[in-house]
Amino acid sequence: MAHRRPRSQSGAWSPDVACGHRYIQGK
Amino acid sequence: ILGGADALERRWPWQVSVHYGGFHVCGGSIIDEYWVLSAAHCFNRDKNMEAFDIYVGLVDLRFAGNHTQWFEVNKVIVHPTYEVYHPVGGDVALVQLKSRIVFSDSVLPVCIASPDVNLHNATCWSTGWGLVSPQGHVPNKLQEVQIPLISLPLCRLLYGHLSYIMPDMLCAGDIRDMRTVCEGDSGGPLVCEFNHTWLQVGIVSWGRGCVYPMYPAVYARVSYFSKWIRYHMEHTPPPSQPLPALARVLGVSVSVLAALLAVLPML
Repeated sequence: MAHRRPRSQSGAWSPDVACGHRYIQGK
Repeated sequence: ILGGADALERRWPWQVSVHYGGFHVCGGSIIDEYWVLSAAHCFNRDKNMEAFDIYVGLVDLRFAGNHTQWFEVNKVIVHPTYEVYHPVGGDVALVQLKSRIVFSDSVLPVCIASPDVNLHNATCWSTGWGLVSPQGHVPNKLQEVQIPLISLPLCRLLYGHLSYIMPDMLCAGDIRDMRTVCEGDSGGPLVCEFNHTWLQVGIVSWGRGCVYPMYPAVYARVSYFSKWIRYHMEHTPPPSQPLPALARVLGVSVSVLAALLAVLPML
């Protein structure tokens, strides 16, 4: 299980990037 | 996409273009730094996996922008029920890249809808570089369109005897206006915003062409596959990285030195 990575609270599997957020606002 | 509009840069940072032999063939979405979600039918068994390229941070198919990144495919995991219970059922593929995506304002992962997601009253969007007219016009710029979800019972009624709509499928379309996905959008995401977070709820899969608005587009229902997606993301080893030439030389030197040190006391 050495390759297993932690799951962040946001649900993203990338430890430092939250999923589903973009940096521009919709109209 | 029919009835859509050009998408602005950074609006859909998870959008992926799957190229085969140098041409756009399908869409996809970033769900992790190593993983892209797409449709199984984009990766048919007879295809040469080395001919696939994955582009992220792309808006115009003609030009790579400042944030565009290109990847080779390491592994494609097709859902075990693909084409088993329905000619296009289980139409989900997980694509592992050979190297890691670098995230930026223009390149970000989308969230995967969980099995208990409530799609009632959701406002959802489809994106892709698929055909923009039934005559076969192809766009250069990524297209976006807001598409209402259609319940399974209504979708089954609309398709009638033509095809059965399975529980692992989701329908969306505008039966009044010509707003729908089309050939080349396959594998691309259907996303909805919930509490300022974008969730992917569908993967463009199939439909009765894109000319007849009475037949909605059919997507693979992401919430149905989310446990399978997460299982493979967690349990698949990352791709092995090729050792740089210098590291290989150093590795050999270290092992020779270690052997010498082991032999020296015996002399």
